[in-house]
Amino acid sequence: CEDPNQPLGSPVQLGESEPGVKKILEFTEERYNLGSNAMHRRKISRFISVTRQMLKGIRYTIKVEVSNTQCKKSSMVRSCDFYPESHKLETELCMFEVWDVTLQGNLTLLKQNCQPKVIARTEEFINVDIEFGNDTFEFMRLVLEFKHFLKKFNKVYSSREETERRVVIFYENLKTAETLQSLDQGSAEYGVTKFSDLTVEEFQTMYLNPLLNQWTLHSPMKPAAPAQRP
Amino acid sequence: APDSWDWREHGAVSSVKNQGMCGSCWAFSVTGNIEGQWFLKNGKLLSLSEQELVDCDTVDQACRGGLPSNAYEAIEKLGGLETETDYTYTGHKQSCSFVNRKVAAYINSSVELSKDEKEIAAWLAENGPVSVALNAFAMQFYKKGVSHPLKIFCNPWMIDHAVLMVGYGESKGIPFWAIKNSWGEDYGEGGYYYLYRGSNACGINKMASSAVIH
Repeated sequence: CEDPNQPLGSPVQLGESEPGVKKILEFTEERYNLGSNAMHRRKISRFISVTRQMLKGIRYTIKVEVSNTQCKKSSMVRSCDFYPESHKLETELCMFEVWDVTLQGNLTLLKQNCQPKVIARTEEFINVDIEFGNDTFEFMRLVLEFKHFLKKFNKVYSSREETERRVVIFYENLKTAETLQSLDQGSAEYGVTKFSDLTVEEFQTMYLNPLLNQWTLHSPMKPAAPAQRP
Repeated sequence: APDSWDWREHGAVSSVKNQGMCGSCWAFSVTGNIEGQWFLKNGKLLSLSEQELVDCDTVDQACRGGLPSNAYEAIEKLGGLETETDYTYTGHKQSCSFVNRKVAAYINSSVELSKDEKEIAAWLAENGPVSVALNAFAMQFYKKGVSHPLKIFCNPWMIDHAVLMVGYGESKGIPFWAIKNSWGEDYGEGGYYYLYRGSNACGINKMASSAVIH
């Protein structure tokens, strides 16, 4: 219902400790929990940013991570601990839009967009500069396959740089699997496996056994008697 | 050899295990073989300890690799293997905590099998699952079916992974080896890899061996 002729104010970044921000975060958290079907209360686990924009009222845009706590929603306990590391995969990356139309602190949640952090991170690949030429279809296929891979095998990387590195390796491995597939003389299917984000060298180091190839280390063994029974 | 044989159908193979990020495939290959041998001699399938080998086989290099031939010798010297429950797998080298009174299975010696795939098949059908090793390049990308990579992808002289051969047969006219891997049940076909049989693919015939239990 905004007046399109109304000049928009410039957004201003607010720090986590600035006056009023705590109240906005508490309000957002409360509204998030009201709208969620989860059994446990979820809390903001990481502050990313809050911006304030003066329009016909004040618009706050909040970006945070939200994670599960150990408290059931039905309990009245206010300070709840987060679940330990193993539940971090359930963390969501959320963007909220909160309005204060009256300028008197009466807040209204207008927008909420949350998605699992693991998947949200893969959106970053859209900007990854990989040599795809003009093949948009090929690029989209890679993004979808990689997203599916991350979800299926619960993969989480430590940084954007690491994620970018892994998506490039994943792409190279897809090509290798396609080559194997096209030249296989049996009936095998090759493709994405839980090792698809590892270089061949990493795979060899982590999972294989270089000593087997050191033929000089092999000590002689007695030969087995051949099978005899029908 | 019979046309096909599968020791899983005869109760000689324990469930698929997971070596984790540790090059201990040699330990899984050897314990799998001894589990089968012990079952055939005593009628009882035990799940035996790989961690005992990782920790106590001083000739091999734990997560950095090892050789089945050394592992058999180490088991003979130690006096046997504890069960998986008594000496649980952790996926990294620890100090040896083997306890002699907990030995659940022992071996008397070990043998090297023929390099002829037909003779290996006959030996397997008669004597139980076999410890083998192969070039695992194609295994990183394998999902299902019978794998038969070109030789350039699977140099038979570059052996880098030990596994357990539990059976063989034919699928839609393609002869295969059924291979128990140690990368968890979410690898390949329920943890198994099927490799073409009859062309010494990936060097599968190069290092077949077994423990002997009297």
